[in-house]
Amino acid sequence: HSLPGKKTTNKVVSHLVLVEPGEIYASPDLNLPDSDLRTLTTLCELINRELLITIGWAKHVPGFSVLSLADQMSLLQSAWMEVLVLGIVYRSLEMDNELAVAENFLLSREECRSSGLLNLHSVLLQLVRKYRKTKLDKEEFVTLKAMALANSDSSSIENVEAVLNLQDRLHEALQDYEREHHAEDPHRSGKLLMTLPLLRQTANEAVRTFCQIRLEGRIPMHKLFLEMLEAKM
Amino acid sequence: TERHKILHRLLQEGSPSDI
Repeated sequence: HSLPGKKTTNKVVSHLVLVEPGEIYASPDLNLPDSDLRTLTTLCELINRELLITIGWAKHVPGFSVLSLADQMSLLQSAWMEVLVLGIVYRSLEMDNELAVAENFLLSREECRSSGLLNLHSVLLQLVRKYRKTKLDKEEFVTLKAMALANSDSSSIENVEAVLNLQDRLHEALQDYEREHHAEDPHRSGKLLMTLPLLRQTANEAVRTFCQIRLEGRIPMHKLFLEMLEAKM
Repeated sequence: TERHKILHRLLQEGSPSDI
């Protein structure tokens, strides 16, 4: 776990910073030729590991574990790609037109083009530019990520009130944090919330892309990734 | 739950060996 970047009095935000997973590294199969096949295989293996980490992380989001198991599953099945996309976008803030899928796995526009990911590259970079312009910081990133999970608009929630409470708690935490750290811009939390539609749109595009890859059947995909993709179909 | 057994198990128990 990484250490908090700055002190905040909001307990939810500081807890989310504390439970934020550490850096992730790709493990490309060097027996494969350096090709789109290797890029996509590396990417799919990475996503499977990220999913495992995301499920472990979700359990530490304050208020998540008290939901019923069915509702925890519904939130994760709806929001997992938004959580993953936000992580890639945050890692890519310092990059120059490259996507930092992992610390040692950067994807250029050209690599994305030859792997059939050009459209995904474009929409992800649109989100990167938006957050770069806003100067999204780590505390805001972790809070938005938890909000994406809680705000997944799943149609099969059993205890709607409990999920709404979770959303309210996270919203309050974000407002609290912005009052403390960005008092100069009273609209900042609203601005951040207004990025969530583009995050949803980008995640949907990513799901479409990987469903297509799955259909083509050229790339090996691990069981958890397949299960989560199937939940989106 | 049957269709989403890995997620179910991960949330309930911990890490399975066949991910």
